[in-house]
Amino acid sequence: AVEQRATYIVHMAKSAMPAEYADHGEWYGASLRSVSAGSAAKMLYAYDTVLHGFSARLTAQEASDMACMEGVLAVNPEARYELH
Amino acid sequence: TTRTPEFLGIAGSGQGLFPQSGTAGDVVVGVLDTGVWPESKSYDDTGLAEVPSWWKGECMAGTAFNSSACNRKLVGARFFNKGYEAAMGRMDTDRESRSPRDDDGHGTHTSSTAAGAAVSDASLFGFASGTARGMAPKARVAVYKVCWLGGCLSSDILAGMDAAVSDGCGVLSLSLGGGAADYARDSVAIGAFAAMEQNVLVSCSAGNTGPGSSTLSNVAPWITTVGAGTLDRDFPAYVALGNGKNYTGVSLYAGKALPNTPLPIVYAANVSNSTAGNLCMPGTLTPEKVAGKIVVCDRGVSARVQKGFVVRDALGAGMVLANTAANGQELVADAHLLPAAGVGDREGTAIKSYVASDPNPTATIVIAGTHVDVHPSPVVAAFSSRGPNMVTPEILKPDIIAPGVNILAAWTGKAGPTGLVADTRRVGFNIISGTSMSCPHVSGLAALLRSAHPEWSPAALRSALMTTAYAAYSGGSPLLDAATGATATPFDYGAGHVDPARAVDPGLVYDLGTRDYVDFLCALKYSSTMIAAVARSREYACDEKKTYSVGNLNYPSFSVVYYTANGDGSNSAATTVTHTRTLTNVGGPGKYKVSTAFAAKGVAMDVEPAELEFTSVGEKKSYTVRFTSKSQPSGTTGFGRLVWSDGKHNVASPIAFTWT
Repeated sequence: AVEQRATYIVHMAKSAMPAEYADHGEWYGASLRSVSAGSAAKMLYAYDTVLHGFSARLTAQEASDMACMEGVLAVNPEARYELH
Repeated sequence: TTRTPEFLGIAGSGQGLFPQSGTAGDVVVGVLDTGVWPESKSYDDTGLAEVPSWWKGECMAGTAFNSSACNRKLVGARFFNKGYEAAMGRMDTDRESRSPRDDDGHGTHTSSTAAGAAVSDASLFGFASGTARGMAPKARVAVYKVCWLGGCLSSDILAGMDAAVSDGCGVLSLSLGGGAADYARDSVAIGAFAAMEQNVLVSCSAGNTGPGSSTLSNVAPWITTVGAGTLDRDFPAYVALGNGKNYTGVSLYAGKALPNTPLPIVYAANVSNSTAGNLCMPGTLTPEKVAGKIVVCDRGVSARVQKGFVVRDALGAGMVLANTAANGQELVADAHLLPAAGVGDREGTAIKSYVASDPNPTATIVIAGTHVDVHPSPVVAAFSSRGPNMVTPEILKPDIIAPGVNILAAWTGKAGPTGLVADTRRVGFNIISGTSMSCPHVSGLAALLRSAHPEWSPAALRSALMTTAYAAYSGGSPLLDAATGATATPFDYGAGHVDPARAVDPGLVYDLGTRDYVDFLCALKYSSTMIAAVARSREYACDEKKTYSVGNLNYPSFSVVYYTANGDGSNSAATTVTHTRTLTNVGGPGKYKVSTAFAAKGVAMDVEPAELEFTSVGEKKSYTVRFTSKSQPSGTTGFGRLVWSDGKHNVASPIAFTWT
């Protein structure tokens, strides 16, 4: 069975970026690859202005693993909003 | 918007209160919605100066949308669909455009309401005719399409907000919401926090789940939360019954009229094969029992306009759409596909009673056009979501109400005015209702204020809008609630109805900055990680030695919550709740005196000091209010108002008391 993926918003602590990375996008990508076997998890957006972090399609296990990583503040499942 | 500028006092001579050039065009209102129909005359850029050099927005090309669609009015158009397509699968580009193109109409309506250019001879089938214009007609518009046919996903919303703030928008307008969620998990609240930090005012709709209590969305204190009210315009339609009785409703139907001779009238519940037949849901009416007749349908569950389509599909000749108790007497007009009238709960009950009691009931419907100077107005819309604030009861929400019922503004060329697939009509303007419509009114007014006071913070702008809002009609009687017909409360309208002509000169403001909001989060006992998730920085920390109080957030309103001491529904002793506020002078020198009025039994209020004297602009003065209450049963509420006045300015704050 293929594990279901859902979109998660990953909040990162900008100041916690390890020195080995040249920029935050690189760090976000590496963080994503580290929790995703075969790099199956896909990044949707990298945010820079209103949020430090990214959104990605993750399995529940990958989201859980991500939440435990150094520099990750929160991993929130995507929410649906409706027009008023 | 052919009427709201006049209703708000910013038409004619009222326009002179705000800059007409220069800084007026330096404000860009970013609208996160369903996109834009750039061919609408509401985006005509005649007379506008060059786009400011600091603007970083982009006009993204895509399906049926060229990058040349932008101009000096529509200065940016982007779309964000990665989250949507990841969740819903690849979109059907026959149904929706992978571009900023508005396939729905909602985004074109909201953005033109906020800052659309003036368009003469605007109307919907002749209804509401006049010159349509945004509240800030000289401001620029940038659209960020984050909502699609299947909804608005938070990953796309955040991407839109990220771009809008980075592009240089001064005001963001979001007519969307989810349920009430903790701020650290609410993407709109998180995006709005960063926007606020970068001096961007974020205006959001309160939601349409009224009149039930505690139904608000977008309640973060750094968001301006906007409820909806009516304006002084109506679209009457008359239902004449065979017994000689006439009832007044509303309608925007513009096709072939019913014959002069009365037609048989039936109640949907009696001509249906469904137990919920009264609601005129698709496929539930029996054509043999409906053909050639007027059908009474009850409001609820399905879209109002869809009920008309269902009646027409079942060969009905007309429809009376009856409110239920939940909607009360509020009348929302729709561009129905057949002769139809929406009527209030009382009228609906009377009509249904006639249909049930007369062996051969008959009726006819007469559409009567547009009426203005309707009073009382404004009335709080029944659908407008209400307080108390479920996330933080100590913050009174909504902040304010603005026109949101039967609003005419620009529309998409891709969909008819009802939005139904079966509606093949195409219109340049449409009339719709919702807090989605009131929100961009406030967004546009905020842009106007920003052009007049570019140095004010988002909190100062909101404070000006709130403390000058009115909660009573010109004769002095309090604003009414359409849901009940009774007096409305601050849980319904917040500070009151927006009054931009007074907001431009508020005298004093309650200002707030990032550190104040972080202190607020500390008072909520947020962990450092949660604060960092909201505020994007680990540099913000709570001081363990400091006592934080939610009530001390320098908010322009007061929500005083008494928590039950005994857990048995009673408070055993008098309790004092203390709130501290700081006022900043944005007017001339003046001596302000405080006055309070409240209708809450067993409450005593003490303001210290009772006088504040300001000698220079920017000067700050603090005061403390002690609210002392004797025991009250849990669930009791009370309301009041605190006003600082120098004889010229009245700086008013609503007060809500809750015993819980």
